[in-house]
Amino acid sequence: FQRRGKIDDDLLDELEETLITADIGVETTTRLIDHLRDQVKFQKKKGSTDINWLTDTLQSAIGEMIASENRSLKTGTEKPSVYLVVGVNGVGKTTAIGKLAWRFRSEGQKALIVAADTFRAAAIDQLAIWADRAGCDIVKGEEGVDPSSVVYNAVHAARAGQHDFVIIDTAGRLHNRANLMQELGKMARVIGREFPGAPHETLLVLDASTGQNALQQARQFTDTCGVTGIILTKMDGTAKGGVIIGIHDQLKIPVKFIGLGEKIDDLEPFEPEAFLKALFE
Amino acid sequence: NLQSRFAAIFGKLRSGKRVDERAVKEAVREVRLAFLEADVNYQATREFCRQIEEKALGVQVLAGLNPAQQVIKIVYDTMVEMLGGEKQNLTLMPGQQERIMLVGLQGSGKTTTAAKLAARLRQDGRKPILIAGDIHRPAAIKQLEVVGKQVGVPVFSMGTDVDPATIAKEGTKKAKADDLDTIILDTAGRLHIDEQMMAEVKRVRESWHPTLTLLVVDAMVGQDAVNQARHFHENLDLDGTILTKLDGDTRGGAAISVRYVTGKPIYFAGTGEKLSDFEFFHPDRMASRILG
Ligand SMILES: Nc1nc2c(ncn2[C@@H]2O[C@H](COP(=O)(O)OP(=O)(O)OP(=O)(O)O)[C@@H](O)[C@H]2O)c(=O)[nH]1
Ligand SMILES: Nc1nc2c(ncn2[C@@H]2O[C@H](COP(=O)(O)OP(=O)(O)OP(=O)(O)O)[C@@H](O)[C@H]2O)c(=O)[nH]1
Ligand SMILES: [Mg+2]
Ligand SMILES: [Mg+2]
Repeated sequence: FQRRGKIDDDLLDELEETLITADIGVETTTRLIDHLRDQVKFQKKKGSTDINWLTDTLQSAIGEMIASENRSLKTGTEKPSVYLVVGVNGVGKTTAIGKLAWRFRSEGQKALIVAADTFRAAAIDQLAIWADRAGCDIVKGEEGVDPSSVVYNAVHAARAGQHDFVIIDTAGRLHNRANLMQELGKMARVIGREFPGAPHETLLVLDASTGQNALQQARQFTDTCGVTGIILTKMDGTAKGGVIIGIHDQLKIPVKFIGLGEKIDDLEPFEPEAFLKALFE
Repeated sequence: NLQSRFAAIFGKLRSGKRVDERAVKEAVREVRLAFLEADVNYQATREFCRQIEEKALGVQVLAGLNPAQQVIKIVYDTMVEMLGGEKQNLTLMPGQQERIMLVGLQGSGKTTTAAKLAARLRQDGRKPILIAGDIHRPAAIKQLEVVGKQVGVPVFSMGTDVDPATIAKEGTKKAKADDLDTIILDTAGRLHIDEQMMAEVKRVRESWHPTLTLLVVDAMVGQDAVNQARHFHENLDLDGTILTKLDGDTRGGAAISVRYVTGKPIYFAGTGEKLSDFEFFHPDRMASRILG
C-alpha cells in the first residue's frame, strides 16, 4: 500500500486486509483500524499524502499492545532455574529446547534437558540428539512411563548436579483434551512441590502460522499451568505471527523468543521493533 | 452463533416478500466476520460473500420457511460446494503400483499420517511399504520405523547420508522384490519459500514419478494456508490434501483456502495421535464446523 497516494477509506481497507492476513484477528484489527480512523479525523489527515504518519501511528499502537517488561527469562534465587516447555503437537518444542540449551552453554551456563515426552514415537531419541548437539546433559525416562516421574527424577538430579538451568520437554497435546491437560497440570504441581518457586517459566511454544486458535491455546494452557512466556517458532516462513498481539493484549503473556529455522542457533530474543517492521513487509 | 445472528436480522420478514437488500447486506457482514474468525482466507472470504449476497438477494421468502434459515442454507451449501461437495475416495488402480509422496510444512503431521495411510490402504486390500525420505530431522527415520512397526507395515530406509530421490528409487526396488504395491514416501518438513528444500522435493518428483502427491496441512493454520498451498501446488502439481489435527477445536478455515487454491480434493482427516485416528474428509461436516 506504499504506492497509494493518499490517506482515505480505500487505504484503510487495504491496511485492514494487511492486518487480517497477518493473523491479527478481526477483533484486534477492528480496534486498530478504528483507532487509526479516529486519529485521521483528530489530526485532520484525511486526503493527506503523509502515508508514513499513518504507518507510524499504526505501528506505535501495535507496539503499545505488545510492550512488556518481562522479555528475559526469569531465574530462581537458587540454582537451577526450571523451565517447563508446553504446547500443541508439532509446534517446535523439542527443537526450541535444543536451541535454548545451546544458547545457555554459549553463555557459559550448564543446562540439563529433560525428556518428559514419554509418549510420542522417537521423542526421547530426538531430544537426545539435541543434547548431543548442544553439549548438555539429559535425563530420560522409560518410554510409556508417567511423565511426572521423569520430571520428579530430573528436578532431584538437577539439585545434585549443580546445573544452572533445567528445561523440561513435554509431549505435544491439544488444549481441548482434558485428560492430557490434567496430566500437564500434575507435572507442574510435582515441579512446584519438589522445588518451591519452580517452574520459574512455563513457556508456551506457538507456531507462527497458527490462526485464531492460538488465542484459545494460550487461554487453556495458562488456565492449566500458568504460561509466563511464548516462544514463537517458524518465523522464517511467510506467516507473520500476528496472533501474539491479541494474546499479549488480552492475556498479558509476552513473547520471549522467536524461532527462525531448524538449526541450533536459529533462536533469538523477541525484538518488538523487528516484529512490527516485518508485519508490513 | 450465525444461526441466532441471522434470526435477529431476518426475523421480521413476512412470507411472500422478497428478502430485503439491507437485511441481506447485514447478514453477509455477519458471515464475513464468522469466516475471518474461522481463519478462512481474506480473499476467499471476499469472493464467497459476493456469491452469497448474489444468491441471497434472489431469495423470496417461501411460505412456512423462515428467511434466516433460507439464507443460512445458501451459506452452508455454498461452503460445502467450496470444500468439494461430497467426500472423495482416493481411487487407486487395483493391481497397479502406487507411489504416494507426502509433503508439507514442518510439524504438520506427515510422518504420523504416512503410517495412518499405510494402515488404511492395507485394510482396503493393498500391500504397503513406508519409505523414510526425511534425512534432515533428528530421529525422523526412527520415528517412522516405530510407527511403521505399530501398524505392521515394513519401513525402508538408507540412513541420512543418501539423498531422498535415491532412497525413493531403492525403496521402490525393494517393494517390487517383496511384491508390495503401495509405496508411501515420507519427506522432510519444508518451508514453501525454502528454495533448496523445494528443489530437493522437485528432484524426487522428477526422478521417482509419484502417482499421487499429497499435501499434509495442519488444520489450525491461519491466513498462511493459502501461501503454503499455492507454492506447493505450483511446484509439485498436487493431487490432493490431508488435513490433520482436526480433533482440536480450531474452526479450520484453512480447509477452504487449501481447496480453493489447489482445486484438488481433501481426501482424509487426521483426528488424533493414535494411528487409527484417520477418517475420510467430509465437506458437509467441515462446513458446519467452520460456520460454528
Ligand atoms: N523452519 C522452521 N522449522 C522449525 C522451527 N522450529 C522447529 N521447526 C521444525 O518443526 C518440526 C517440529 O519440531 P519439534 O521440535 O519436533 O516439535 P514439537 O513441538 O516438539 O512436536 P511434538 O513433540 O510432536 O508435539 C521439526 O521439523 C523442526 O525442525 C523454526 O523455527 N523454523
Ligand atoms: N492430535 C493430533 N496430533 C497429530 C495428528 N497428526 C499428527 N499429530 C501429532 O503432531 C505431531 C507432529 O507429527 P509428525 O508426524 O511428526 O509431523 P511431521 O509433519 O512429520 O513433522 P516434520 O517431519 O518435522 O515436518 C506429533 O506429535 C504427532 O503425534 C492428529 O491428527 N491429531
Ligand atoms: Mg517434541
Ligand atoms: Mg516427519
